[in-house]
Amino acid sequence: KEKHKILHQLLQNST
Amino acid sequence: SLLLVAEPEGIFAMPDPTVPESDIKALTTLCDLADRELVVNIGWAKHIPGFPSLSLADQMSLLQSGWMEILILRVVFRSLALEDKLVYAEDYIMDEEQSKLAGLLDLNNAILQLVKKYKAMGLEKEEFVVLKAIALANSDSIQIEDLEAVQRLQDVLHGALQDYEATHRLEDPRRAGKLIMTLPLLRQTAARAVQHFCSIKQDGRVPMHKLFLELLEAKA
Repeated sequence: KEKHKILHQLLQNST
Repeated sequence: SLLLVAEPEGIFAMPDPTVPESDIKALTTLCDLADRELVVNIGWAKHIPGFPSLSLADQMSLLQSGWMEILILRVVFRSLALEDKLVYAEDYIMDEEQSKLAGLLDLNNAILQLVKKYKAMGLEKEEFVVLKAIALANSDSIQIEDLEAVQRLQDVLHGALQDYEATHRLEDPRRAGKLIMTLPLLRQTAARAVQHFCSIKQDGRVPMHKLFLELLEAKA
């Protein structure tokens, strides 16, 4: 999962 | 109705007018466009009813499997009004000659086969938005933790497609099935696209943004 930081961040953002 | 509201606006490719046309320029433009579209598509996925209730890990797994199908289906839908041209963006339409120049003739012809199929069927926007959500929910990731939750999401979306056809296309009781039967060609085309852009990445001559790279690597 470490490798997929940006996807993870974008999904966590509330927008 | 929720999917129609969630559907993102078209975006612009804005190719650099100061750079002379070349394969590298075309591919750089497309990779930049794909990266921005991916951000938009992740935002879109969060508006699919039921998707945000999945675990974060399962949301990631579905997007890592289905992202290229979503990108391609959007290009296909934008291209329905044209003949033998692909509308990658409102300001970036590729014809056969440009496809050749970019080294994308085979890939673009495969995408045009999908365009032809949906044109013949008269694909409507309502059907397109549900089909795109189904492609994501049905992206067959091998890493799904909660298969039942993903199955429920598939059922809800499949049900929406069937309800739409039952009220709008009574004359063709098999239309929902016909639409679902277009998904193998979408899967196959997306796999070709991923393969092609992975080899472009290996070449290292085309700059790629981080999200696009991250998702290409998830497929490698």
